Amino acid sequence: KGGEEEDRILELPGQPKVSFQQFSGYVTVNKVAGRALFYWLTESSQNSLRKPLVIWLNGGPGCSSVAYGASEEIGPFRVNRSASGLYINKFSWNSLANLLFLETPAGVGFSYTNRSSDLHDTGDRRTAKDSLEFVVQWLERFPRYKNRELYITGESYAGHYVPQLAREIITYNTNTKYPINLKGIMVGNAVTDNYYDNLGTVTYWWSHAMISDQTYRQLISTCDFHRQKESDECESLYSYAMDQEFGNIDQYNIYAPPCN
Amino acid sequence: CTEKYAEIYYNRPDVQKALHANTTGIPYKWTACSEVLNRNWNDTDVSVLPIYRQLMANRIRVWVFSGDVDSVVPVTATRYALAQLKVATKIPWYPWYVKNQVGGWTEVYEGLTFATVRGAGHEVPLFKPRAALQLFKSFLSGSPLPKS
Repeated sequence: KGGEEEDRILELPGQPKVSFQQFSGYVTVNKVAGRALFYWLTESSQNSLRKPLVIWLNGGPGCSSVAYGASEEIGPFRVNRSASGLYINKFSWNSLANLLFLETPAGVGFSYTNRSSDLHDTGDRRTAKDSLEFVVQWLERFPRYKNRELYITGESYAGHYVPQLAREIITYNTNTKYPINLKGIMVGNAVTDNYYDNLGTVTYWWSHAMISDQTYRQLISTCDFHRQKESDECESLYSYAMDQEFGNIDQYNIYAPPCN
Repeated sequence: CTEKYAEIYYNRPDVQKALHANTTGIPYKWTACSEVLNRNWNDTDVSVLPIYRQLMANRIRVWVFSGDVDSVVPVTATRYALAQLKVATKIPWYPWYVKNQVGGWTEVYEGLTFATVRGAGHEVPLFKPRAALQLFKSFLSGSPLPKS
């Protein structure tokens, strides 16, 4: 009971035929609070036993790796326009690795907590601790992955989650006879450093002609990019840039048509 | 717009049953992002660069990539941040290729590889799936991105 067979996905509604195995379900990471994290494992389409395990995390904070990583980016399936079914992503990363999509922290996607206050006081630390607990418990459920090479990947605010989870694993490994075989991390468009991220962002806006010279100069002179929360004056400059100067663009891809 | 399709699909009871999801009756719909969590995020590291240093010291492979048409966490932000690590260059900046086209640019440092993905937005594998797959392949093999 509680083994991997209970988590096996037989077939998803509207799913095309595939040759790889899939599993999904919950791992309880805190029994007292009733926090459980949801995962979806799509094994490699080729020789999965010899392929590494790769965890993918999305950011937000608060966004789902099932929604983005699995369904839009690297997973084997994309959801069709009518949401009646799935179609194959021919560039899925599961041709090279076993992909484990983790919805973290509790409150993201299908992951839940029975203590509603958890949703109002979460953050980096709890996400890292709960994610480590998930990895440890998950490997107990899937012992064939215990010695497998592990990589942690993700994007955006997962620029925090990925290295923080890696650090938790390194610490865990110093106190166990059975270390997790962590080999590497990879992050994309990753939130990294408060000051340099903010400075680099307004510089990008200016260098890509998204904002005026005047707004750029005012942002640079008014905002203290070291601060976690900006002053009202700075916030109003950001609002002016976005509302009056950006126009109707997709900020996540400035040359793509926006989804209206 | 694909997240809208996902929000319909993953709220279907038959999909949730197949995924063994929502077995406890979560009192809200599945959404791509949780606004409650986002608005109530209580602790955040000011910088993860110290963790990068720690990982590199432990010989953990570190790769950082950036789609260069994203204005939310743009390539300039990442470059400014990584510059603070002050790590030595092993392979100087060069264009990397995928299917005979420049996929982006890359520089290999001691313990860290940085790569851009040309024309990709925030979700790199969504906008440039072939280039992203090449990036992943090189990352897993621990070898630099192809020069041709």
